[in-house]
Amino acid sequence: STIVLVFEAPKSFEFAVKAGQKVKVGNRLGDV
Amino acid sequence: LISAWTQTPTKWYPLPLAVGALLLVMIQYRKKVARAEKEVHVDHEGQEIIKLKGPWQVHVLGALPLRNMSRVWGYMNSVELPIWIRPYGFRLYAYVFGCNLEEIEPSDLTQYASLGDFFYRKLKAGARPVDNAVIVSPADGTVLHFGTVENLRVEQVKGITYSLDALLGVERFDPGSPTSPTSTVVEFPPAGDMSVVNDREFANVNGIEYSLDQLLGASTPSTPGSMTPTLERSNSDSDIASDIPKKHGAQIDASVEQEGSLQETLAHDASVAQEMGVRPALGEHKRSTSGTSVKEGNALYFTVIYLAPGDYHRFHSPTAWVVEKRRHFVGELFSVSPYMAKRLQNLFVLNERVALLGRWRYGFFGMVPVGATNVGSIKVNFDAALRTNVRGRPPPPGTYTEAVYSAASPLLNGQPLTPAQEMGGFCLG
Repeated sequence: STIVLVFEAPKSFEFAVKAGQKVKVGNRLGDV
Repeated sequence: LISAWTQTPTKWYPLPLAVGALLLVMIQYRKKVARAEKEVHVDHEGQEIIKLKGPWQVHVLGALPLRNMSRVWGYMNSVELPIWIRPYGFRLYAYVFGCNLEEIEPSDLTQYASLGDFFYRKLKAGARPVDNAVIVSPADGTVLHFGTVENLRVEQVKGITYSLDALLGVERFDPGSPTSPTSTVVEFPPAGDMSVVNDREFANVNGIEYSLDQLLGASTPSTPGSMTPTLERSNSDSDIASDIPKKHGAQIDASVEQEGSLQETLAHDASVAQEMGVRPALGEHKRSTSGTSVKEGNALYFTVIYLAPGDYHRFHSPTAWVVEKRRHFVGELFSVSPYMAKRLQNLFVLNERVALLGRWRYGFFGMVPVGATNVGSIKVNFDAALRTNVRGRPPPPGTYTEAVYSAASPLLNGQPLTPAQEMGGFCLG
């Protein structure tokens, strides 16, 4: 299964992950 | 080797014409397929018609009864197992799929009656520390892809994109159009124990105090227009009507008899909000359903997280946000493994999915759990009416059933969620 997030954020938003990275609930995905 | 290379005589044969012709046909066919992949067919309303596109493996899969297979798989995994076999069976599953049995709750494996139960296991409290970033991961898994949404197209993997409108659904109010989605609006009795705490603009969500700015942001959020014209509270959308199903278009105006209580409730909300100095959702957060794009200085981002069979399969809230509505798209149940994501274009808009739409401090926020062959059922804790992976032929892609959560909290006009709060999960079958 898959979860797709689509969201509006300021252009200063930056992802803190890389494609292929393993993540767990609560891990940082990105921040402004 | 040298003497064989130098002394072997070279004989020339004329290639039969057929081989050349076959080669040309092959080249033409590949060119035609490549062009067909690129083509986007639109219906009379300009909406993209979602079709199965991809290499022959995808069409073979498309011919299989995936939904029936998924339901049989789910039935098999709901069969109660004898108690003595459970520890061995679940340890084998954990070994094959790499589950961490130390962190599950309850840790006694005999307490899981079936594999389906074990698959929908909980975690021990504190097993997942929550980062203080604005967006945290909603699930355990692998980040398949992420980036910004350009021209309302989301990149599935490098080079393959799909339409954001197709993923989230486009609200059409003209019931005449044959493709207008049968969006049945189902109301819910107030679910959350959302209560305004005091005049410090705090809201108490399930026992945790959150300032409304944290929940909704200081600024008035807007919503990208073509994607999800947000809920505009009109008298035909009475939020207080309890679970009276309504249909867009042929609007069963169930709100007429509710009119009185709706006005009373709104007046009560507004007076409470006034007293407490808290903004009612109706005033500042009423957003136009016209083509407002994302706010100046903002952009639309997306992230795709793939949950492998051994991962913990409940999903949590990625941030503090308010879910205003959900759109349930009954679709196919293709595998969503990275292998398929790289080959099957429109995978996430063909599959069964539940688009949870709402807002957060910076504007629009959407979260879309997408089902797959082995995990066809999607549960949302605050939506008891949702039924996924039900028997029957799926309607054409793009058709959805809609439900609004505005009764959960009239003040916030939706179901408020805090970061990492459990929202629901995926079940086998």
